[in-house]
Amino acid sequence: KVVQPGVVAAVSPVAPPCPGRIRHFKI
Amino acid sequence: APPAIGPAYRELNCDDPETEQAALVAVDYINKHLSRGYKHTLNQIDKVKVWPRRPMGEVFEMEIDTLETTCHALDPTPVVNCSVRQLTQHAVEGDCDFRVLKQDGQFHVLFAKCDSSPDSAEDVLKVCPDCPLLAPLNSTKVVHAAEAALRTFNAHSNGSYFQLVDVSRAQLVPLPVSTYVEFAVAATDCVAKEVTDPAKCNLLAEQQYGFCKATLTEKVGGEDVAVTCAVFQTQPVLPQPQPDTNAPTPVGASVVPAPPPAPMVVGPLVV
Repeated sequence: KVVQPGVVAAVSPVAPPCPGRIRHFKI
Repeated sequence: APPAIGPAYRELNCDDPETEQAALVAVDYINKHLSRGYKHTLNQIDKVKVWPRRPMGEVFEMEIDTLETTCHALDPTPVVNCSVRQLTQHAVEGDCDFRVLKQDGQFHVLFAKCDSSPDSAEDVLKVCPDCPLLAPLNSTKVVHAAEAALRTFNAHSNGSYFQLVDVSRAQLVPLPVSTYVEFAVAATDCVAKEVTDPAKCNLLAEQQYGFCKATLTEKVGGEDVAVTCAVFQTQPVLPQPQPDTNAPTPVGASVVPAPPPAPMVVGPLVV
């Protein structure tokens, strides 16, 4: 019986939260 | 072993303290290198990538949004003590690209490029339908208002004759019909009361700047001028480390000596 080798899923890095916080107001 | 996957740069949160530290150094850099306009303060960090740098250190590649404050570039007040220009006053934002080197725990700006732009007229009028909008600084009315205000200030001054450095902001007010201007001035070696030919006056070697706010109100058969100027402490000429020679200075900016570490505002002198 032929089986596919196990594929280790790459751990995708969590996208960093950007843009950051607004300190005053956005125009 | 599988080849290394993923980006060559380090991903960092835009609100990470290390990112924020780099951003504050960057904003401080633009404020120290402005000679006209207003100081800016950090509003938002848009993007950050941290690249390894050989032989050592890391380079923070960043995009930053800033907001104009009410402190003129020549005002030695630390930016932390400056108010942000509010929407109703027609706010101005800055979009900046920076590369900041971190080495041995120290940040050093390698590259800076900023563009500033005022809020749209639609947005200002949305929050304040009666607020005056920013006017072009070279308009006849604006130039006339600044010159008339400075003439008034010098006429009432007992000290040095002041020259116009730049008009930094202006608004045309519909009712009463008036022009509001803000401008920077510099002291000369002439005495205000004795000047006959202003062209013969020279700026002081130890430069002394001031910042004025004035309103010129149009009246039937004339005009009224109200002007308030704050004269800053003299600013000694200090050598300053420069970034990469290929790095442009922020738009509309030129390099000026660093402000003194302990600023003190003299005045204001009110006319």
